[in-house]
Amino acid sequence: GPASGPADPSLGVEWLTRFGYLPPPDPVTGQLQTQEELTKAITAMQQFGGLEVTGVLDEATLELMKTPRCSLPDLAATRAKR
Amino acid sequence: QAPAATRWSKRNLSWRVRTFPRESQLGHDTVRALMYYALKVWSDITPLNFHEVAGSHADIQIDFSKADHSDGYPFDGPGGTVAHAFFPGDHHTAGDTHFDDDESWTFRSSDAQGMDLFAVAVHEFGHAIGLTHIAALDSIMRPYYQGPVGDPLKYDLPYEDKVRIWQLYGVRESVSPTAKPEASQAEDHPLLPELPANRSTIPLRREGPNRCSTHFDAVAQIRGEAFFFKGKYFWRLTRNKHLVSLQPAQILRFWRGLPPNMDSVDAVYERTSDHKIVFFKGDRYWVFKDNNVEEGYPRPISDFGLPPGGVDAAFSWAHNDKTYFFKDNLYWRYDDHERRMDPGYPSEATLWKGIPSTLDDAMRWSDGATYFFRGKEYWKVPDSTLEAEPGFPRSIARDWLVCGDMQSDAPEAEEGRAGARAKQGKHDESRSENGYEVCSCSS
Repeated sequence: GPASGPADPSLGVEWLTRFGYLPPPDPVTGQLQTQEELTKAITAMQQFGGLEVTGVLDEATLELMKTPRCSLPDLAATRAKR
Repeated sequence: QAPAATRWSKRNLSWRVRTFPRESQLGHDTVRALMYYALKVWSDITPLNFHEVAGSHADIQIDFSKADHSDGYPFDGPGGTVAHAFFPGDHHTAGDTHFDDDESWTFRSSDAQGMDLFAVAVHEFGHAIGLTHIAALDSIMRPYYQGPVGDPLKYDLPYEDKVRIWQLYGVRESVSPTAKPEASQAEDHPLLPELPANRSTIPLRREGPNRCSTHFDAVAQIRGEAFFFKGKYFWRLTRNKHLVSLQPAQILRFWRGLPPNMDSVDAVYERTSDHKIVFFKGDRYWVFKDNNVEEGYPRPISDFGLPPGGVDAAFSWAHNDKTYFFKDNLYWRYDDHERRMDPGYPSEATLWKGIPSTLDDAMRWSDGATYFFRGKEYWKVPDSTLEAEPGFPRSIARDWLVCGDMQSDAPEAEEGRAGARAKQGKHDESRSENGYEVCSCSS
């Protein structure tokens, strides 16, 4: 059945990274991303996707993430790799 | 990561389908034809030229691949990522375009689960010539698959995409930035399979006002054609006075640059001095070069020497090449060549006898006459006369918009009745041949 509340933001990390919303994983910190970075990435993805901007992985956001799409990232890198 | 915009330095680009889908219902020729038309979408409006080659050195190598295919962008089976292309550059993969062979590629299919190959190809070739993703919902460069985009032979890029590609390559010399490309003729281009019987790629719209029962906000002759404006819509008649479509078109989608919330226009006319088109709404006006608004508009109608309050009608009279503006029972005469109002105006008494004191709009027509519109009726003033012809007013709906008497009288009448009109004995002989209605439909 439909989720009753916002999903775990980490569920979307791989997707958000692949399409340019999150920087690639840092080799020092591994896969860890701050909650703030995740929220910003989700917000950017929602804006780019024409969704209501909530900053959380709500149902509409997850649905758009499941939509077939082009492999190329949406956003250019905003910061260089360390 | 998505790079900044890049572009090809050359204008002639070769392409080749290196590998075809392995388990697809689409034949090789259909795939090649779809690639041809998807590239043609871009070359129609830019100085780029694409030509198919047989060798292995094509600029744009097209492959249908599965899973990891050694380019850093592995596919993921049905759904998910469906295709990608490499941006222009010096790298050997630049321009290469890959489609996921695990997708169910379709063309003119009713299968909602399928992936329309033409729509995806147009998007990917956008990357191959330098476009990045864009958030605009109407854009073909939106990253998400949005379903089929209709007949490849009639596809017209969304405006956002045209502008972005023009920024990279400029406009193709033979193409007006505002012109809609002609439907391709099959004899010059690859053949595509026909649509199955009883199917249409474009659903019938049932929106907008009823042309047979409405009165119009504005009427204008533009480039020899007649335009009837009502609310957010307009109907268009060819130079031969044939209605282009029974369905109205949206003003904002055709005339680019008007405010998105504009719900109607007051008057429209084509300037004889430079053939630019002037739209009036309230105290403001916009000048269009073809379909695009000029920079710096809207401007106040005081530029014309008109007082606040707007205009009801505007037209250029062939007799003296002067422009006439009407508001309530007043009219002004303006010299578009000198860009100034003639002295002595406004005046209460019009030159033309037998026309109503207030107008919806007026226009010159190619028969030399001037036509005045008010409510559901119009008056004709022949060239070199100053009085409405006997027998007028007549019905706008019947004489211009292909409506029968019953349709024009009944507000609830539907356009669908047009086909049944001959059976009712209400036949418009001026537009009939051998008992059949003659229509010219462009879309």
